[in-house]
Amino acid sequence: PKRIAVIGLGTFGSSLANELIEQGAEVIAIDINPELVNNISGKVYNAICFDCTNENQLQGYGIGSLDLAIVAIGENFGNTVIITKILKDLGVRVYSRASNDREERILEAVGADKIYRPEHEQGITRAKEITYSKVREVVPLRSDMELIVTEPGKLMLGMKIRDLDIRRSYGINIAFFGKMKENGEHDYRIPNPEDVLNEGDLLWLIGSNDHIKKFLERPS
Amino acid sequence: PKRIAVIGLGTFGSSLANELIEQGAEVIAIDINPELVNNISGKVYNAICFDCTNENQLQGYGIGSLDLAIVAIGENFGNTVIITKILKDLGVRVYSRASNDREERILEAVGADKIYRPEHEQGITRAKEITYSKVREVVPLRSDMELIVTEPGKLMLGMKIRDLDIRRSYGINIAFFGKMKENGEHDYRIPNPEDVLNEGDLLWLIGSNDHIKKFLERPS
Ligand SMILES: Nc1ncnc2c1ncn2[C@@H]1O[C@H](COP(=O)(O)OP(=O)(O)OP(=O)(O)O)[C@@H](O)[C@H]1O
Ligand SMILES: Nc1ncnc2c1ncn2[C@@H]1O[C@H](COP(=O)(O)OP(=O)(O)OP(=O)(O)O)[C@@H](O)[C@H]1O
Repeated sequence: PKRIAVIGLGTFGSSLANELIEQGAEVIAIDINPELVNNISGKVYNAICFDCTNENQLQGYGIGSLDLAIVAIGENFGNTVIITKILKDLGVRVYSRASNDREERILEAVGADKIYRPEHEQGITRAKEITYSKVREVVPLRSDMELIVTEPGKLMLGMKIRDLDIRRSYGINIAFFGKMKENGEHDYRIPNPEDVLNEGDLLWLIGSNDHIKKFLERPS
Repeated sequence: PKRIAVIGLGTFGSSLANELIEQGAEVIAIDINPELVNNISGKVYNAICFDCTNENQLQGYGIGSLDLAIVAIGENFGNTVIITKILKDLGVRVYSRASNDREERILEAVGADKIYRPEHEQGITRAKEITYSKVREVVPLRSDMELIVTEPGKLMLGMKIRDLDIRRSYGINIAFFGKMKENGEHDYRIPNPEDVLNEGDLLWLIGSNDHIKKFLERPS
């Protein structure tokens, strides 16, 4: 399992740490605030309370043997930069959190291996979800690709998957389709060409942003 | 176009507002802090500076004619609850931001139509991305489904898509495959049964969390 330090146990840091534990990682959870350290100490490999801008303490806790350190501090950017620099100088792989473009560039300049901007990412995702009306969900993916979950247009109902011709006309793939029931259960399945699209079915489409946009803006 | 008010122009609120504008919505951006209102006033339909817990002002600005209001305030939960309640009493559809479970339940109790927990969502997403090693990216989707972008296992190289038997063995679909080049360009395409998987190709797989997990934990 990977040994990963999470520094800063605010909402982002603690969710990240908790999910890493779920996924079987060895998590070292660190915060200057003892209450936050106590909250997580039952679940983690190690929970430590100290100020991470203190290089001696950071070294003392064996931070050199990590697979990865994540600086999840949000508001105190000064601390984020300092801690990132200390860890990079110790040869640790570091992912750090930024609140805007400038902070992102500063962290890259001091060597952060990856930058997280959680609120920014979510703002974009949720805005796309809101804007399309038949679309229940938009999920931005890497390389300008996206997945959408959408109700089919009226003209599509009763048609076979192969006759929809979505692949050929729009270059997008139907990853899954099926119904979502009231109780949260669903019957999503990989589409076969002979399957028929019915009222209540949802389509999971995946393709480039441009292709998805063309599909959504098609004359209905 | 939809008329949407975004209340609270921190990192989440301003990213949300900016992307809504990108997507063609009529955005009314509101914050008690004049500097944040000024920053966005060039781009939005309307940018207003006032304290949204003031019900008279909220009504005065025609908030009743909105398609949707989003309360994107983060730290001051008291304000979030009050503003959510005022808007619900005015008959507006409201999405509100929470920082934890309890806040989420409180907002549901006062009638919020949807709850956002941006840092929490991102913590989970990033943790999954980190934990799988061949996996370049994990994207959690609704209904316990997920998409992953992964390098193929060594045993898969040189095989045809149809012989991989991923659909039948694991119930997951190959949405796209292809190479990502250095300059960020890619040749991702919808797989045909006769396509051959080569060194450098990435697979975009989509399926239920359990099926993806079984696939990733298969004996290699
Ligand atoms: N020097 C430091 N050493 C260790 N922990 C620190 C240090 N500075 C800040 N932290 C911790 O980082 C955590 C998260 O940072 P902060 O509260 O500034 O961000 P936030 O934006 O509120 O976080 P979130 O949005 O994730 O809730 C806090 O719990 C804080 O105690
Ligand atoms: N009563 C209010 N009326 C209007 N705006 C408000 C009110 N209360 C807070 N805000 C604004 O909401 C914005 C975001 O809230 P806040 O700064 O508390 O959250 P945050 O966690 O720092 O946000 P983010 O994580 O998105 O950066 C702030 O710009 C603040 O001025």
